[in-house]
Amino acid sequence: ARPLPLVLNTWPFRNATETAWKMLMCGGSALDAVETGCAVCEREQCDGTVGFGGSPDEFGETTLDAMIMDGTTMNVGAVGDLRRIKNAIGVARKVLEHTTHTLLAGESATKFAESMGFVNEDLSTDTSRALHADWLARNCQPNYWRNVIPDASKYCGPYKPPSILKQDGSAYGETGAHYGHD
Amino acid sequence: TIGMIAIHKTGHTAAGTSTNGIKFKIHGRIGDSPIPGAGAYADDTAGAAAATGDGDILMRFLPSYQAVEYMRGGESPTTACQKVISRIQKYFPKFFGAVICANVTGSYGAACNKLPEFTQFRFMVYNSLMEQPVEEKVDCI
Repeated sequence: ARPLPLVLNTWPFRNATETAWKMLMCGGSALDAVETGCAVCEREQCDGTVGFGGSPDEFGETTLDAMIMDGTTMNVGAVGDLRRIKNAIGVARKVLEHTTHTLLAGESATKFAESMGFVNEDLSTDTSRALHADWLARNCQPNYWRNVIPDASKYCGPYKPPSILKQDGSAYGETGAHYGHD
Repeated sequence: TIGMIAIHKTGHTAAGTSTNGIKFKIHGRIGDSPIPGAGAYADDTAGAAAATGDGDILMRFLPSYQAVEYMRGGESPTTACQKVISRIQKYFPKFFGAVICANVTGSYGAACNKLPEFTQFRFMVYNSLMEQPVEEKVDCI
């Protein structure tokens, strides 16, 4: 038997796999399967790295990134730094279906999402607020700044470039294996 | 981050990602996930791939585009994924990352960069030979 159709996804996010498969089984397209499968993880906040209430930025805000690609038309919809909209891949699908653009970002992507009927709502939760408060209490460690003053490996910002930039080592700070990852 | 590939029984492919990025990122930072060819890539004539991990590094190497091009050249999904991980390893041996790959016949594979705390990568697969979604894992290279 040919093994198609097929659903494959990173990490053991079983519900996402199941939902995508069911979409294929009831006549949905491959795009529909990817959109509905990933949306499950946005709702379920899969391991805290998908959806609202995770990975607060330095200001404590959760922002979302998502994309969807159609391998038949090579059409793509994507959102980066999406603020205050929960269903990021749903917005990415709208970018694909309703614009000739590929990627919308930030506050403007939020405005686009609202024009498509998505709800503008806070993406923070007690969990993300606690994460952020704990980070502040630990002198904002770790962070993604380098070559700045005050010393980012010891203190919180705001940071400024030193008067004379001294080059340090790698262009990629070793933030630890499991630390910074998408 | 979730990266997903779907291949319809007609052979149509799609791929996508969704993530809330990395903790304590600088306000405005965007990672690899929404970048076509980095977070995910799909092409009915070759296959599809998706990536997860250190987005600030991954996006510089366009891993999912590269994996699809390896499959277009005849590599198996597993080899395509492994070659992409190896390319990045040469420059950033300690990067955290994994890639899933599938070709248009429905074969699939995955690969990851071995770190002391990350020696296996777990992913989900569901195809017509299975009764339910199956969790698989690969040893990192």
